[in-house]
Amino acid sequence: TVGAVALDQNGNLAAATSTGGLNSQLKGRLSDSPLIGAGTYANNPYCAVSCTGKGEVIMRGVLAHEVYALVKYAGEGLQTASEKAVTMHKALLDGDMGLVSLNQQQEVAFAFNTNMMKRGYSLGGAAPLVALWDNE
Amino acid sequence: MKKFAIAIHAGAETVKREDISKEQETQYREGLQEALAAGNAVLEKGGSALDAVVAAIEKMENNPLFNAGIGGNLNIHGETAFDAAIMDGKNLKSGSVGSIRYVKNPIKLARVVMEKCRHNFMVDTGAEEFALSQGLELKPPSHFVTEEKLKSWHQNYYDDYLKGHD
Repeated sequence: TVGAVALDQNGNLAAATSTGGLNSQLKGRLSDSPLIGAGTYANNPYCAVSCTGKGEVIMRGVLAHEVYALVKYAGEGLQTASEKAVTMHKALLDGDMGLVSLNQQQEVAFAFNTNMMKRGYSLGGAAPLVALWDNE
Repeated sequence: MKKFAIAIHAGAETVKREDISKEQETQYREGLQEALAAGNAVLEKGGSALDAVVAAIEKMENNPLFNAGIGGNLNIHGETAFDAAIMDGKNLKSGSVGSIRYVKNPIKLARVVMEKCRHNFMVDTGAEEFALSQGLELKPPSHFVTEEKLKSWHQNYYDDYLKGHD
């Protein structure tokens, strides 16, 4: 799965996600990626979110919207909201998950429970920063 | 100075470090940088966040290293099938597509569904007919299948079926 979130100079947020699904998935199986609120969500000015991981778990966790809800209704910061969304229902939603989020204040957050998430960001046109492993 | 930013991911997974070579790591990083550069090029010129995310995703869909577009995973029948979505935070408009097989860049189809379709989620052959009506580029299924994914499908069929990953 690949995903992107962006903030433009007019203060608008957007999110997009695209995926090839699971290895050996059943024909006709849909992932979380195209489900708004699960794999993809954007709502000015709170956040834009794109998710990756085990689709069935992300759908049941409504992961992208969970980040938005934690920011808007619980008043959490973007990084805290992103981390909580990935970890808060661990007992019920056990599976690999990761996400990237961005808000109108140009804050970027990454959260994942795996040892690798291919990721990167750039602020204001500055040189991009990319990382792969959890300790980077 | 006005703020703008882009952030991307290309998949989260639990893997053994020794299974990823230094060469692969370098290729992943280069692919991520290329996608960020494409999105940044849009934003720097004052382009929209929507255009930026499409530009970044298109690069990654065209990169065989990532599980989207070329290099997508193979299903139980050894076929590729793609899902994609886009959402505009300004007006909460969205477009989604699922189980499409012939559209070169699924994210572009999600974008036209959002902007030109009276529905916001299209799947399978109906989505592909809509892509045709909008003049999007189509490709044969073989375009998306890489040698590496085919080899992996043959080797790991049953393991992947049991645990799986998007």
